[in-house]
Amino acid sequence: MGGWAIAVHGGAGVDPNLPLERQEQAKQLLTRCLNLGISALRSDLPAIDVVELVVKELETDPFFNSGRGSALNENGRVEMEASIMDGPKRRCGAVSGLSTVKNPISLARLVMDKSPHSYLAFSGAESFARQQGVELVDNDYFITEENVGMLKLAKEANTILFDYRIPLGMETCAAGVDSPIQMNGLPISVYAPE
Amino acid sequence: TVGCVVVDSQGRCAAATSTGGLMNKMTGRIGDSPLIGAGTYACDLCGVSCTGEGEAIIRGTLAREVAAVMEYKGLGLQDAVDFVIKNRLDEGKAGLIAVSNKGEVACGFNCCGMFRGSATEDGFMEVGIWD
Repeated sequence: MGGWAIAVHGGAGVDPNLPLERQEQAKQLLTRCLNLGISALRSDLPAIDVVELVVKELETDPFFNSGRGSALNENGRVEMEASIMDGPKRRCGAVSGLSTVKNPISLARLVMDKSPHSYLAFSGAESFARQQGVELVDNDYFITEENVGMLKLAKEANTILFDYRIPLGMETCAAGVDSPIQMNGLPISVYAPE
Repeated sequence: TVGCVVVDSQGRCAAATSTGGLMNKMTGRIGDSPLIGAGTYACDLCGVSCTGEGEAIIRGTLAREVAAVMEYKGLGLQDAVDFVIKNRLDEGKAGLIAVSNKGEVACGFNCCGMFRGSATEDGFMEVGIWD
């Protein structure tokens, strides 16, 4: 058996022209979350507690597409989803369609630990959240100005943007036409990292 | 989407994934992140968290597939991750992070960059975006 190990991610698919400042911001957030996980592991917290702790931290920072800073659906609302799994005995919990739960990953953990099920969604998940007394916030809490702008662009382009964001300052999709890389039939420059 | 995978000092693996999904998605659209076996999976061998085009990850049952090829084909963690990213995504774009019960950590993606970081008890630590 080797020692402990940890990995975190903040999304895949990055615009090659992502401003250096944003790259630096992303690396600092990832480093901060990694260090949080490392100190928990050094205190012998079990793996399942560490993954919840780290993802909760990532949900709270608006930089990536989860929790605060989540992508917006067609109606301009946030609908979040999460899942968690504990290797020994393969216990798991998942939630979808959350719009008021501050940390979806913690509700997924409660589904695993406190319910007879593995997956609760939408109104069922929200009422389970109230029953469990997890922190609830208004949907506005999750919405950032940046994402409101991106939703506008996505509607203008009449497309659904995958887990990615459009780089700030690239208001028109045409801006990226000279990039040879395509994704979903659109030039990569339409996308930006989460 | 964000995710974390851990193996602790007793060899126990765990994985967690959370997301807001797609910008301008239809109300009620479910992606891979809440689907055990697709966006998230953990067993006694490994823990996996995925991100990217949810529909492709769901089709490929990506997270479970990493554990399956380790179990059935006897691949090591990085080989399993590379095999799955290369052979199970049907041209979809995605990435994943994984740990094994031996204390290994791996990452793989077939798109332009992935925000990721990893560390191991023997002092290795890396944070990166590009290849």
